[in-house]
Amino acid sequence: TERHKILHRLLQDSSPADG
Amino acid sequence: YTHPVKSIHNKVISQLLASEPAPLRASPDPVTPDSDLKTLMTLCDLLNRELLVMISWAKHIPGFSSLSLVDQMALLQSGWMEALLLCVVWRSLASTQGLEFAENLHLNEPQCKNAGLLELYTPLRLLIDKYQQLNISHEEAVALRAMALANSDAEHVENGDSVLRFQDGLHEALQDYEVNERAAETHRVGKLLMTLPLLRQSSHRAVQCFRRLHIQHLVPMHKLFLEMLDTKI
Repeated sequence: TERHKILHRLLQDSSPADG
Repeated sequence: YTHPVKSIHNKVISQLLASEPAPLRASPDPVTPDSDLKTLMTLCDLLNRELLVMISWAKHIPGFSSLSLVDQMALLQSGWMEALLLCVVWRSLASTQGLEFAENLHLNEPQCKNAGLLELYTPLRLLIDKYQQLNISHEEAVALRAMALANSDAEHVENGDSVLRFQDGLHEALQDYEVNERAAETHRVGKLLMTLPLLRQSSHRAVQCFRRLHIQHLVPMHKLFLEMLDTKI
């Protein structure tokens, strides 16, 4: 996950990944 | 954005149709003169935004959010380009040539060649031809898109049984749809699934193209797009 921080954050967000 | 959701028996297919994102438009820089490089920059910006939308879309695929975060990441890391390309293929079905990346970004073969995307153009057009011959429906296209993600053969899956159940749910939905809607075409599910190897091949070529463009420092790319490119190959 360290290499893929943005994807990790987007998936953790409960809101739609729109930004 | 509202979707004209038809009366489909299958709940999974209905959910996939209802979750279909609105199509994005390309945003070419108005002050940059037209060039092959500008085309590539516009395309990479569009694909990055598509990627953001796709990650949001994945969360709405029935069963996806039940997977562990590690497995959600694993599937997206291996299947993202296939899912993106299926959108391009779906949008390009109306044309006999070219790739319709967006309503306002249609690239013909010479344009793809000049932009360094010819090796992507050829397999994608072959895929488009196959779906045109099959007269693929929107329901089938969204099911295949979800299946491409579920079946992305991610290497670092944490809970393989959960991923298999996720795949089975989508497979059952497609079979159920075909039984109800295309009962006369007994081999249709097989024909649709047999297009997936070409999709994977196209995806590998696309990743190679964009990685090469990045390594050559030709096109500035967004961080998320680079992060995803980094997971492939």
